[in-house]
Amino acid sequence: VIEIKNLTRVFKMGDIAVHALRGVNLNVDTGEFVAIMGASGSGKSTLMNLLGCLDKPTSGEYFLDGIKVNELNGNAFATIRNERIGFIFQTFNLLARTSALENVMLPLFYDRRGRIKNPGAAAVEALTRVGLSDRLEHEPSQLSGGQQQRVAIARALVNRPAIILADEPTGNLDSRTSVEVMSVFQNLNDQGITIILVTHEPDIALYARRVVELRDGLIRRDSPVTGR
Amino acid sequence: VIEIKNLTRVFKMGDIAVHALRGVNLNVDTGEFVAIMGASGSGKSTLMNLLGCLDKPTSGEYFLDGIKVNELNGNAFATIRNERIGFIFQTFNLLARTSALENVMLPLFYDRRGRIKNPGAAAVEALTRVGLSDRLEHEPSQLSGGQQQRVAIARALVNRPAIILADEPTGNLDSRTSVEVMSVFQNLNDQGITIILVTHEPDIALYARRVVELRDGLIRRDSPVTGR
Ligand SMILES: Nc1ncnc2c1ncn2[C@@H]1O[C@H](COP(=O)(O)OP(=O)(O)OP(=O)(O)O)[C@@H](O)[C@H]1O
Ligand SMILES: Nc1ncnc2c1ncn2[C@@H]1O[C@H](COP(=O)(O)OP(=O)(O)OP(=O)(O)O)[C@@H](O)[C@H]1O
Ligand SMILES: [Mg+2]
Ligand SMILES: [Mg+2]
Repeated sequence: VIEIKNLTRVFKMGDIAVHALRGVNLNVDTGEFVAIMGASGSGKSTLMNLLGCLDKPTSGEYFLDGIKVNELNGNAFATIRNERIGFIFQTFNLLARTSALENVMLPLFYDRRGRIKNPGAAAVEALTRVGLSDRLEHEPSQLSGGQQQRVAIARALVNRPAIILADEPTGNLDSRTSVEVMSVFQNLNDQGITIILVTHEPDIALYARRVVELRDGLIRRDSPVTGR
Repeated sequence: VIEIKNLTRVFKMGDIAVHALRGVNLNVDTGEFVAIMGASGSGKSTLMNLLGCLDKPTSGEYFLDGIKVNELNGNAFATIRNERIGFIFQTFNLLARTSALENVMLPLFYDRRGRIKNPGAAAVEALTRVGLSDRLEHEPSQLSGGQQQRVAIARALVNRPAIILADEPTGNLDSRTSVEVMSVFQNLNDQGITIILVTHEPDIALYARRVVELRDGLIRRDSPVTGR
């Protein structure tokens, strides 16, 4: 479902160029569960933003369901993202002065196909699955760090996307809450949803079936998970 | 150095009251290294904000170096915080459109006693210690999550505070970078600086000498670290 060929991403800052990705090749089949690991600054979020159609590569190709995504115009690009991808940001990116419930309902207003008949109910269900049924009306500033993270997770799931991209989804969660969240992901994966998740925690990577290791903008290792 | 007696913190939202802290008692001596653990939403950040003089309790007392802090007025309250405490926020709270270097120099402009003669050099040194000497001019949006976290850490250290309060300082860091950051903390603690750090990772808690466990706004356990 995902095919990346020789992807690069260079950030220009005046005369300086930061080579965040230096030629990444990656194929992910439908229904896979992949963990991406690597040092701070190695390019993981940059890769996730490209996969999530939030950014375009400097060079190389990205095929999503056979469509050459890096060549799409603004509208088509955004539509692909809204219809097929659920994205959980490393820094959550929730709307301030907007309740947890409204934050989670937001993707449903972009859903032109109107698949989800009752957005309110879908949002309540998504928030309940991550343990926040008693925090629906709280705004981000009235939530703990781990609660904000879980609102971001619920928001990514509510549209029932085909692909979930999760950037450090358990970074602010205690072990027990992490296990609850990972079993939600495992459940979705059992239903055929493709999951790619960035983590720095080896215990979390064990939930995946394949680990891809990034270093300095390149994939250094790509192998099945052993010891599950 | 820190004495908390029966501290409570209630957040009012319309008719609803959230009892984030329900009567916390805690004494921390100068030079201690304490880890605070507990489930998401158990009250850790709320306690840290009270300790850091960023918030006031609903009831109870907080003595910092023998001074009854909860009764200080706005100015005295802020001065105590700026002079004695270095705070690392769970969500970093860096200034956007401001370079890493300028973000780290910020506390030095509040330092009325002018202890630090060369703020620029102190900031460069703090950023170098967390591995960011090649990212001084980058703004937060041009930094990875773990790099932003490290800028927040450098900012808390630059004023050479007597007490460091770190809320999940390694939440976005890979194991190797975490070890580098924890050895910076260990180093500071060896010099007599008091460290209180919130973490959900047992490996990180092992760097401390005492673990305090919060659950539903109360301290459930307070014991020395074994198995170091
Ligand atoms: N401003 C606020 N208004 C209402 N409720 C709040 C507010 N701030 C925090 N809370 C609630 O208080 C409780 C404790 O929050 P706190 O941020 O201290 O938790 P925490 O232990 O740091 O959690 P985490 O590990 O997820 O960061 C949470 O249930 C949260 O929803
Ligand atoms: N807009 C930008 N301009 C300049 N450099 C950038 C920009 N965004 C990211 N970078 C740099 O690109 C590199 C890769 O960043 P990225 O966010 O992908 O890292 P990461 O692997 O997600 O790190 P972490 O584990 O810390 O989140 C970093 O060194 C970062 O400083
Ligand atoms: Mg990242
Ligand atoms: Mg917290």
